[in-house]
Amino acid sequence: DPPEPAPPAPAARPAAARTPRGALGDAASALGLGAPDAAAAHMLRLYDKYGRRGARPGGGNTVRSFRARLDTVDQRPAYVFNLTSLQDSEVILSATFHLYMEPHWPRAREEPCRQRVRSTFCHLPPPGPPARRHLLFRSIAQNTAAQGLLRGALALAPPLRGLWQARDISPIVRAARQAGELLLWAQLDPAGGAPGAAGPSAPLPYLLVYADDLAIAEPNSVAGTLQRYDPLPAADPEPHAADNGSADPRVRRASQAPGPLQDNELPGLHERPGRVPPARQPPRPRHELWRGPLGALKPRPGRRERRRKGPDAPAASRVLDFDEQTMRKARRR
Amino acid sequence: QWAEPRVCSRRYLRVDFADIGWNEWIVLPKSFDAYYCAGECEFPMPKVVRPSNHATIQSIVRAVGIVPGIPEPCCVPDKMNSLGVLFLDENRDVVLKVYPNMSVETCACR
Repeated sequence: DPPEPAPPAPAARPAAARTPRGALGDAASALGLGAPDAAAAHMLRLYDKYGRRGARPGGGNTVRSFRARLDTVDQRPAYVFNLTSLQDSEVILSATFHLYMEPHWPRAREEPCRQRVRSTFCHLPPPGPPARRHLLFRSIAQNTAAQGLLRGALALAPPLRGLWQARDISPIVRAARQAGELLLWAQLDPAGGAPGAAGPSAPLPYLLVYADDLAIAEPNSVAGTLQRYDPLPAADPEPHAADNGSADPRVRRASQAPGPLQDNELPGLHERPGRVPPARQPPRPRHELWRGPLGALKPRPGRRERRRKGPDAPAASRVLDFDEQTMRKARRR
Repeated sequence: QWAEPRVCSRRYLRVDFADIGWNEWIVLPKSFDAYYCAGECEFPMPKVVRPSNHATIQSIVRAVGIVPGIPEPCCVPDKMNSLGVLFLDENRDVVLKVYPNMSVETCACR
């Protein structure tokens, strides 16, 4: 290798070296991911394990966590998971359901019996192991009032002591995703009684979805997922550029391709310098220079606007987005 | 700056996500060693700059000067490393993505 200038001390670490526990904790607390958030804690552990060079979590490149929201479905409590942040380009490799379960074995009841042998209570035959309960998974599309299709069930055996259990629910998540039903909810079967497998103070369950994002190798993929604003917003004189509201953070290149779509030619690809007189080419605004000829960064709605839309906002249309000028003409008509 | 070689080589660059305004949603890492490539790919190019065959030919053509306007080959990243990034998505759920080609391991004239 050519001689390389000596970097400062931190450069001795690899790009993503093993992170000390303290740093993980600091990062979590700084973002409000406190200890009760088991999903965040699990993700921090995964980062610690896979954040290093070349490591592929679960054989893919993406792990998404989904925290449960306690809701009421059909007048019974349910854990609801909003999977709408899954991208079309993400191929699901596996999905695990993590549930904290408290023991339901009768040990606590047996103790008083030994002390009060004559008690009527203790004449009852000692109860056997508690019956298995089933967690039923259903999926629905957003903004649907229907109960949703039953996607699968998990048999839950109460553990001897309170602990987290991880179950593979890959077929359930895949089937829900394939059906376009990205609200997954889990509910104990009616005989199960209590809303959750643990007490009300127990941490909520969460899902981990391991996926392979096929779009991650595309140019500019890091900006597609991590850049959440146009770096040159002030330079954009066109009002339509900032008015394309969608919950999808991905760049949709095809939707904003300039020019007619009758041919399959990339704009400017076969142009030779000097063929078009420079005078006929108007100076490109800064935002276009940023976007480049092949891909356009999709402007994101403002933070406040996104918050207002919330999770109940209608899902992004899967058809081509028309530019604002066309839409305005159509509305006028 | 004085110590930096003129020839194409990897230079040190540490990127802090706060500097580019991404720290609001990126949990970890806060910063990483990205490096960059800089320097000249002048004729004759030493082996150490790992010139591609095309770069070697281009360099010769430029040195001979028969075809005007041919620039030097470019000093660009050759081998690159991926980086795992832990960030919050729109629903503030935590996501881990391993992005390829995030830091430079070696540079070359291409």
